[in-house]
Amino acid sequence: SKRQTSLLSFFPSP
Amino acid sequence: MLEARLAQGNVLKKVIDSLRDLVNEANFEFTPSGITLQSMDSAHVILVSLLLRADGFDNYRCDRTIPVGINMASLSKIIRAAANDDAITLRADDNGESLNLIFEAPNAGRVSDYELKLMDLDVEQVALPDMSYDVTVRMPSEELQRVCRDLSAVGESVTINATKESINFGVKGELGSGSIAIRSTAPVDKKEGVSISMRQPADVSFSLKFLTQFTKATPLSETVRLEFSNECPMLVEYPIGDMGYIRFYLAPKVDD
Repeated sequence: SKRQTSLLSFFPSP
Repeated sequence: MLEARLAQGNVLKKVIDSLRDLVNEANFEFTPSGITLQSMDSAHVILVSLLLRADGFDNYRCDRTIPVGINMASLSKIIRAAANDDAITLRADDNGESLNLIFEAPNAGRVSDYELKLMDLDVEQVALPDMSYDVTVRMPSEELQRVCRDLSAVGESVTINATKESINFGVKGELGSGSIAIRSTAPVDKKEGVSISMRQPADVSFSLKFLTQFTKATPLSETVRLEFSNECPMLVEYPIGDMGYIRFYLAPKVDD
């Protein structure tokens, strides 16, 4: 099965 | 003080229509160079980035950056009152308490004036990296909408990969499976064309629910651009004429 990732693991908070 | 007038108010109506199911509340930034918005859903799976350049408006005046916190459902209710051929003017003063929306019929026989109360929002922003993707596809926006609609009937996740010849969408569900290949076409300055450029192959999976929501932007543009790489968020961009774009970023699904 597949797991939904979060954008926060790709885009840093400034 | 901000004043922005768009003779083709229809464009703003389509922008709001494509955002309203994805964004509950958001800060529009009214800046001297144009209007921008960045918004993520609460689960941080999708991000919307909007740009409307100042020079795309028929009249645009903004002295300094004003954050304008908007409840999208409220804005959507008001902007529905604008006819498709109305000109729309947005007006806000520096205190950021309200936004005036003025709709003018083309013969100037009717002028409607609405005031929308603004919100003080504390919004999470991220730095969007300048990404370089392995696969870039340009295709008719209606084809993407159709792919999403048809495959949603079969399953929840779509797997996307591309070859030089085609972009392939696949889905598996309890009832079985399905796939759609959209073939690339010869020289593509035509709007209905499909172009694929690829640095290296990528095979990625995404939630069909969110991808389908992005296709609410289909009326804004005849073409859509998809950019993706393995295990990276996908970019889905709808250009808005010459004045800007709506970009959607969608976090991938990965093997558990």
